[in-house]
Amino acid sequence: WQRRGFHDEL
Amino acid sequence: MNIFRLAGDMSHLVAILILLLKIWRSRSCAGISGKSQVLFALVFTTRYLDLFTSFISAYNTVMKVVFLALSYATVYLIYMRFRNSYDSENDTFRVEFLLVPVIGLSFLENYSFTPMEILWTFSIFLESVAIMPQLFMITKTGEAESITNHYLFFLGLYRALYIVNWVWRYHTEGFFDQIAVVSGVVQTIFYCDFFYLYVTRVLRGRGKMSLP
Repeated sequence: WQRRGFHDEL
Repeated sequence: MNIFRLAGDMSHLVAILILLLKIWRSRSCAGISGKSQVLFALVFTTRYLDLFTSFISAYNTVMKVVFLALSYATVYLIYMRFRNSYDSENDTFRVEFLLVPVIGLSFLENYSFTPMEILWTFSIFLESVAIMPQLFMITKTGEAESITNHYLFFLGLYRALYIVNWVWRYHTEGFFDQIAVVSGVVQTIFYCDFFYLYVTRVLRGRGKMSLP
C-alpha cells in the first residue's frame, strides 16, 4: 500500500 | 502519468463530449437516462472536493474542472433546456437501490474515517454502478441509437484502459489502490456484455442494437 488515501487519478 | 492512464482519461472525455454534442445537435435527449447523468455529476462532485485541498498537477486540476463542468452541462440540457424530449417514462430505475448500499459501503470500507475520504470512496463505488439506469433504460425500450452506443463504448474503453494503467503502475511504482481497483473491475464487468453486442451488431453496420 503506497500512500493510502492519496488520490492522483481522475 | 502513463500512456494508458492518458488514453483512459481521453476516452472518458470523448464519451462525455459525444453525449453532450449528441443532445445539443439533435436538440433532444431521447434515449438518455437523466438519472445516470445526475449520478455521474454526483460522482464528480464528491470526488473532486480535493480541488480545494490538494494540488496534484495542472493537468489534474484542468481535467477535474472540465469533467465537473461537462457533467453539469449535460444534466442542465436533459432536465432544463431539452426536458420536453426527456423520456422519463422509461427512465424508471430506482436510484435509491444504488445509493443506499453505496453510502453504507463507503462508511464501512474506506482509507480513513474522515468526510473527504468517505465522500471519495462513495464516488468510486457510485461510479461503478452509475451507468445502470442507462443500461436499464436500453433493456426497457429494447434499443438505443448508435450514438448512445458509441458513448457507452468510450465509457467502457476508459474503464478498460484504467485497469491496464493499474497493472502498469503496480509493476512500475508499486502503486495499488485497492478500493479503486476492486470497484473499477466490477464496473468494467458491467460493460462486457454491452461490448460484445457493440462489436457484433453496431460495428457490423446495423446501426441500432438491442440488449437481450
